[in-house]
Amino acid sequence: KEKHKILHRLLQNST
Amino acid sequence: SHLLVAEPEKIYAMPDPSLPEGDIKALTTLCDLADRELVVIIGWAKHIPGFSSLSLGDQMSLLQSAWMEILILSVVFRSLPYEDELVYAEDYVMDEGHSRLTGLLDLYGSILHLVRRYKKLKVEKEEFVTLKAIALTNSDSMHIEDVEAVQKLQDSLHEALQEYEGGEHQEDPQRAGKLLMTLPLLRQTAAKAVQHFYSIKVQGKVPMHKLFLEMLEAKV
Repeated sequence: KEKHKILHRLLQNST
Repeated sequence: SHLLVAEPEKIYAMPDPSLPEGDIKALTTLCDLADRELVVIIGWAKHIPGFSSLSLGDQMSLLQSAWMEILILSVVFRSLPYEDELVYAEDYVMDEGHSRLTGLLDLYGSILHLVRRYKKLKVEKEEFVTLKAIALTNSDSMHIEDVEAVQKLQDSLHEALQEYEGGEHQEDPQRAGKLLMTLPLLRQTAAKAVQHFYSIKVQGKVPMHKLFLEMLEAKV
């Protein structure tokens, strides 16, 4: 999953 | 009604005025637009009732499989009021000639084929937003951890579609099925689009932002 770090980060953001 | 509220605001392509006109500029504009729309799609997915309850891994897998279908479905819906033109953004409408010049003629034809299907059905906004959410949960990712949870989410969206059709389109009991039967053409069109933009990435002439690259790589 390390390769998909932007998607991961955006999903975790609580916006 | 949740999905109607979750629907993103209008998006603008805003082509860079400092770039010389030509195919590279058009493709740069589209790739930049896709990158920004991906951010919007990720935010949108979180508003689908039940999506955020899935594991983070499954949320990622669904988006990695379905993002191009969702992008294309949005272009298709925006293009419905137009004749033989694709509305990539409010300020970025491409006709056949423009598509040919940018090497996107094949894709233009495929997306227009979809537009015609939905025009014939006179698809409504309620149906379009539900179909988009169904496409996300029906992405056939091979990496789903909790298949049952994804199925449950898909069932609830399917139920919403059937309930809507049962109320609004009693004259056509097959309407929900007709809408769902457009999904194979959407899958096929999205696959073509991913292939095309992946080959553009490999050629390396068009700058692409990180999220778009990340999602493109996840599909190949």
